[in-house]
Formats: sequence, C-alpha cells, structure tokens
Amino acid sequence: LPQRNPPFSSSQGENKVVTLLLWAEPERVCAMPDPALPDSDIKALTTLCDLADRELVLNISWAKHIPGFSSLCLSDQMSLLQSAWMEILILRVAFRSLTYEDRLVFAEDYIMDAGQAKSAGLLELHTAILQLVRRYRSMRLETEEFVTLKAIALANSDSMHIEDMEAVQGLQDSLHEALLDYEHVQHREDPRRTGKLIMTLPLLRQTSAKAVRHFCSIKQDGRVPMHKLFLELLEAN
Amino acid sequence: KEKHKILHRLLQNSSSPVDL
Repeated sequence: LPQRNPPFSSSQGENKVVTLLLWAEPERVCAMPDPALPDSDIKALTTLCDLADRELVLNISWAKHIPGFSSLCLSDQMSLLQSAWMEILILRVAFRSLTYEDRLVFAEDYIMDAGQAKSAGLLELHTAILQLVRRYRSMRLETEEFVTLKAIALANSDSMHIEDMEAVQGLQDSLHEALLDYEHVQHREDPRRTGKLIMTLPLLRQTSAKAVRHFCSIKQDGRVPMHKLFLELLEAN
Repeated sequence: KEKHKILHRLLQNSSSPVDL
C-alpha cells in the first residue's frame, strides 16, 4: 500500500469514501515469469498463480482500508474476502486491460492475447474477462468508479456465513451511497450510470466463478505449484 | 479459522485501517 499518509480531507466536490479508496488502491505488481523456464502452459499457469498469490496479500491489506470494513467482526471480514477474492483479482485485471485491444494485462510485464491464453488452456476465461473489459471500455470506466465498484463487489459478495448481516448491509449502503454521490456530481448527464455500473456485477460474479472452477481443476491436476494463500482461498470456495 | 489461517493472520496483521 502507498507509504503516504491518508487524506484527511477531500477537495470540494470529492466524495470522502471515494478519496480514501483511491488512496488505498494497491500498487501494481510485476509477474516476473521465470526466464530459466521454457514457455509452456505450466509456466504460464505457474506465473499467474504466483502473481495472484502476491496480489491477494495486497488485496487483503487493501480491504482493511475500505472505510467501515475493519469495523466488521473478523469472521465477517474473512467471509467476504473468501467469497469475493477472485472478483477483486479479475476486476483489477479488467481495469488494467481497458486501453489494450483484445489483450489481458495480468501485469505490466505479463500481457496475454487469445493465442497465448489458448496455449495456457485459459481461452474461455480470457474471452469472459474480455467481455467485461469491453463493457467497461464502452462506459469509459473511471478510476474512481473502479475503486468504488471493487469495494462494492467485496461488500456484496453474498457469503453464506455472515454473522452480522446488518453491519455488512451498512457497509454496502455506505459504498453504494459513495458511488451515487460521485455519479451525481461527476455524471449529471447520465442519471443511470450508477445502475449501469452495478449491472456489470453479475458478469463479474459469473466470470469469477468460472475462474475459480478452472483453477480448482488445475489444483486437482497437481502439475502447477500454488502458494498457500491462493490454495487456501481456492479451498474456501 | 484454523482452516483459513493465512487469511486470518493477514487480516489481523495488516496495517492499521483508515476509518470514517
């Protein structure tokens, strides 16, 4: 997470929650594929699983900085992350890929086209994430909207194990309100924009479920090394 | 919690949160 201090006040017209979410956004991570390994599906998947594991550590720390998240009980914090971790990873990939045509930016040094995805056995997932990218590109998704939508995806993860639903509902409401407020100020010309953003969440959920299923089958196959946190969250699903 | 010990540990150890 950024080393600078959190913003104490927002400029006029800026939503405080959105400002804090912008500040909390993790730095980008490099994939660093092992140059000693020959290119193969195993190498591609190993690189992606390692990258995902490192991003997960950052995303857990990020979640703690969502205003209101750390007021939830620890068990509910865990439940939300266990349900939404892949949605968060995918939304970050989709946002990074907005300016790239038909390629997915898993990291600045790991950009995958359809041919490479097919070689890694990831064509179906690649196609699904690109559908999400196209949707956000057509809307010209902004960074402020991306960070808020990502926090909403976490708060709205529909875990079956929430203990204090009222508290989680409160978090959802405050994030929803932040998005409504941002859109009201920044996009008065399109009163339906908040709704359009929220309506992308089912596709994100669907794509995430596809990804989890795929990586669960890779795990069962046993040929790709996976780090413990990534494994732990795959097992939680 | 035992089953999800890394997530549990990371949530407990990550830096102090910013709250409203």
